[in-house]
Amino acid sequence: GAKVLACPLNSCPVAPASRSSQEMWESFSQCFTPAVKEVVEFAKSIPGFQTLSQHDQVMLLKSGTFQVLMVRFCSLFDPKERTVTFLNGQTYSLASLRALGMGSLLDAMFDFSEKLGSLGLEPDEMALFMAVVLVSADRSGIVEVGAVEQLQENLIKALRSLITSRRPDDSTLFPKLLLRLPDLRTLNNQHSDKLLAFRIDP
Amino acid sequence: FGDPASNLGLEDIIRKALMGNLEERQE
Repeated sequence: GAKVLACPLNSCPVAPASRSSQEMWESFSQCFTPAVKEVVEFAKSIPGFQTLSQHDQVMLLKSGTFQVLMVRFCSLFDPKERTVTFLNGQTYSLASLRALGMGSLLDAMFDFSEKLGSLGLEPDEMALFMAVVLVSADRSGIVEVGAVEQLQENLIKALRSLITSRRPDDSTLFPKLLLRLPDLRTLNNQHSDKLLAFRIDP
Repeated sequence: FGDPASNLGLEDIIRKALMGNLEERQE
């Protein structure tokens, strides 16, 4: 009868049945709000992001925040051991994660973490990749699409030159990295379905 | 098709975090 809200950002994914869904939600909200604010602060640091209209900044952040967080917290997922360490420091085995109701989305996250992790990016390369992820997010709702496209192009160019300057004889890494963008879109869609399915009991 | 982000109140958090910068600039 326990109540579950299985998300690696949630410091208390399991609560007694006596706890209301509203309380579960509010305590979860206190966990993910700082993470969202961190993404916003990161976005402000992206050269050119703040030249976009405020409306477009909000739209990009709305559609891209989960994907940036997925990259940001990718290391919480251990694809070899099939464990996830939540932000509360607790590591959950696959059996426990399944018991928490985590299914195909979790499998896709393990897969993504393995692929991204295998590229062995440096922290600054990962940060620039996160910037590309954000500006590559879904553009429905964006007004000045041209400005976003230009920003994306500039950031992709910067990412390519950073990676190729460090690994001149590895021409496969950059394309492999860009292939992670559609993976993130798929994860985002799966995660959105989960969000939609989440209801707060009256 | 509902807006999944609204389930989290995401837009509100984002606007406040962005506005935080606007208020600083105006001061």
